[in-house]
Amino acid sequence: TTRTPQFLGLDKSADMFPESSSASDVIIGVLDTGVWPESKSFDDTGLGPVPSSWKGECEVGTNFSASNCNRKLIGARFFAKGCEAMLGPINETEESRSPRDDDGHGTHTASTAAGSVVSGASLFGYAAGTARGMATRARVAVYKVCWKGGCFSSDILAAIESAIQDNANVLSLSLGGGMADYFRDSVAIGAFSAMEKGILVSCSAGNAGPSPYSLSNVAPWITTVGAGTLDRDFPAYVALGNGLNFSGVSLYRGNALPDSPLPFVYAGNASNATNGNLCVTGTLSPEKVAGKIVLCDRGLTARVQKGSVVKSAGALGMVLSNTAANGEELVADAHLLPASAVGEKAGDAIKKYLFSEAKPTVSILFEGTKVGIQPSPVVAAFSSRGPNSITPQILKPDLIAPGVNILAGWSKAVGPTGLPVDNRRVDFNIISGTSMSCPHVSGLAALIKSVHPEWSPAAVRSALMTTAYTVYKTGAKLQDSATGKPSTPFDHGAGHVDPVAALNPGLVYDLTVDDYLGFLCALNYSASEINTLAKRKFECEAGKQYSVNDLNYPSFAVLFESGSGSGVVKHSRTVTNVGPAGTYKASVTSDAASVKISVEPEVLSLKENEKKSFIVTFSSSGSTQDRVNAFGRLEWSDGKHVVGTPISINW
Amino acid sequence: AQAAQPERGTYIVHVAKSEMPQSFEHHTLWYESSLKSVSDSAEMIYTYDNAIHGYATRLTAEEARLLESQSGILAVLPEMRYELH
Repeated sequence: TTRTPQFLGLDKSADMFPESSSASDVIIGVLDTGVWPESKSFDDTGLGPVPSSWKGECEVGTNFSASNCNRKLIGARFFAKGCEAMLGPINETEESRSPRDDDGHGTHTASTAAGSVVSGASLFGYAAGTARGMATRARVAVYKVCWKGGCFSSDILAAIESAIQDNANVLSLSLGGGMADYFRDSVAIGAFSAMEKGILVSCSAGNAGPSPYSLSNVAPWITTVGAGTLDRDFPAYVALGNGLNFSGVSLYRGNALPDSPLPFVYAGNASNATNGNLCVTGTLSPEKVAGKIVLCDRGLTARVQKGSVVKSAGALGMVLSNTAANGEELVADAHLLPASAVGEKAGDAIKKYLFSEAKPTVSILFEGTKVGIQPSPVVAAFSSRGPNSITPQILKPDLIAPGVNILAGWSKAVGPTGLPVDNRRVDFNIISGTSMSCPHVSGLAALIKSVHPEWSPAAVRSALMTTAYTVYKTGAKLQDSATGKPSTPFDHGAGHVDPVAALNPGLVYDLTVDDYLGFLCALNYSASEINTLAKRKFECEAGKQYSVNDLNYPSFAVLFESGSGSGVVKHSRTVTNVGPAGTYKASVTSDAASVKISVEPEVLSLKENEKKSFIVTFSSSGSTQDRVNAFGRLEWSDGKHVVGTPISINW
Repeated sequence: AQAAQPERGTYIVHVAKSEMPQSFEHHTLWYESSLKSVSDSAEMIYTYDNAIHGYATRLTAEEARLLESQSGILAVLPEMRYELH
């Protein structure tokens, strides 16, 4: 977050966001590993009294007292009963039975969403600058639900229960579970209740990409956030003895390597284990790696764990190579020894050298921080991908936001690698994941909410989605790090968030609780399942035609049922004009030659706050050969606003 | 010899609050009563009213099955573990 505000255009548009009470009245609840309250990111200088609506508390526990809260960190609770019922009492010598964060993740996400401005922030000098959350004046309420043993659904529900009672306005959940129907998924169930109270719930999409159908948190009342890169990198070049040079990344800072090249060895050739190339604990032969630099392949264990294994075997450095699973995406880590992470292609070339050279040597050259890297953003390879496995007619993820190499606050209870052997302590850490992109959107949603307090969670999400961008300034399509090719709505949803444009979206696709209940009817949920999810006795009308295609969602996921290549699918939508009166014209682009897309009516004239409906008809005439995923985009424009919605089509 | 105790797991019990019999003054009393009817020893870990209607408790699989068959009980869902992303 020393870069994301500039990357998102927040620095140039500070005057568009209120500095006054409306911004500081918004409360972001973060369900995570707790908080390190002493972090400067929770300094409350300049903030007024706690909003009168707030009913939360600062709970007392291990190393945590009520005085740890202030006008920035206005609430801190912990929920351990579910974890303890499953795994036994929290071992208080290992983790705090309190809101205190012993992990770092919760401090990172909370400070990303709403951290105060901290100048002079960096990790060992990397990414140096002024760190700040997306909504610097919003208040933070922390709900600790994740423990060393995991994050349990009974604790998560208890936290959502409290957050609703406490009057939080936005909930940020950088966690997920398996894929379950909405009425069996506690996050989806709790989020429904929160949404009903006007709380926007933002969740991470998951890090199971680039495999398709890998998303979590796909309920339509949740804002599902994927991850993209920034225009910042931390280059560390790998210079081989044969003169070839490869780009890698690193956050290492410490004792430098000797100036002269060092002997270089492939981990797979320095181990008796079949998976020795992965540098798993206990698999490297010290006599074969001591004093050398070791090349390890990614997989099975954490990246930083491999560095620790290599170091403890007596090696001086590490080159960590991506495999096909990660492609060319470079994720930087604060390794315990000099190390550089390289992409698959570079890794393959380096291995070729290692296997062909009798006495291979290598140097690693650390270059610090570079900004202005293009293209950016690029969809992170790890970011989970659609289609939506629960309801394919709802396109997910909703959008992407920065989630690669993000600097934000950290816990002083743990080092930047999170490893027990890491005794270093830092104020800020740089980590990656959709966990990091989610709180960006949570904070941006809080900003939108502060400007438009009357907007529903669906309207706020719609504004963020319909103004998201899918092309670079050059006009080229956003890229996917996993393939190096253009990304699709299954990867980036509506596109990359553009918060300044989201303040003034022109039109929004709004949704009410009744709309979601109709959606549950369209899914043929039983009365009991609807009651479980929505806490009410609701009978779907027997004669009424419910259609998932009619949920007023700001995207279109068109599903032609199997059986024939041809067919007609209609989606109806209603837009609300949240800008001045205007006439909007529809335009559709698509890469599906065999699908005709028509919009009726093609022109909508709307007064201020007026709602108007339209129908999009998708007619497929394709043969079976054409049955592959296809994508497009519908835009409504009045010449000033562009209200974009992604289209995915599959058979 | 002691017989092996059936293993208990945590369950989240979803309740149709609108079906609470009038004889109960408060929904938590109804929850306790229904829980007692399937288990003498089970205790509530949490009761919920905003996020869901219901409670979390530790039950054997058989107790969970029995509870789920009771009137007013919508679902008895096993505890799920979520992971940080």
